[in-house]
Amino acid sequence: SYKNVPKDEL
Amino acid sequence: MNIFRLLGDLSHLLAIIVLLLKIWKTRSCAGISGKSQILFAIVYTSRYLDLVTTYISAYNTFMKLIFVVAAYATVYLMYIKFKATYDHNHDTFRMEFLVIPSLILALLINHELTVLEVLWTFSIYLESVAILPQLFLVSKTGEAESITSHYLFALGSYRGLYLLNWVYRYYAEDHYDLIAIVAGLVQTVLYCDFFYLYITKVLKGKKLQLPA
Repeated sequence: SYKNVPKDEL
Repeated sequence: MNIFRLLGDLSHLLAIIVLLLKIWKTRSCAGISGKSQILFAIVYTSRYLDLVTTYISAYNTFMKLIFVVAAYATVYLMYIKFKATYDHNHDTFRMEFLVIPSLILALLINHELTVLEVLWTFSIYLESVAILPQLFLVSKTGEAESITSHYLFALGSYRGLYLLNWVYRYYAEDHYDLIAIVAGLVQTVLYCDFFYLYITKVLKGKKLQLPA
């Protein structure tokens, strides 16, 4: 699911 | 972090520095679209609100601050300090045609309907088309200074490198974000004809001249 996509990009 | 994303971030940083240096050294923003710079300021403001809520790394925080500050500094230089050199006759692309559809699309297609997530999605959609006023300006004037074309090459390369980063993360970390990938593809495709001209002309020492 989308949940596991980390928002760690610029 | 992977080499593609690191090179992408450095390419992005280089683009921003090249632009600031061009405006500061020549004390002129001729050939630069102020509208694109305003759109970039909106993109980074709406994307980096999480600066106050989540800490990811010193690198992440530092780069976000650089991008936001540089975006506003560029807008300041263009519309206030070197206002007289701003080419408003040719910089006529309607920003609302990019901002409003991006906002509507972000409300319709997103991963979750929260303020931060919708604003992040809006920033992703808007960034993919934010360069259009600049490309429109270059097509209207029919040419671009070589420093401006270096800026555009670095800026266009950054998201192209991010596409490679997403391929890497899909195989190495088994996740992907379709919204970022589709928008990133659109963003990079918009530069294609410029990339062609840059590689065939500017790299051979010629001026970037668009076919009339």
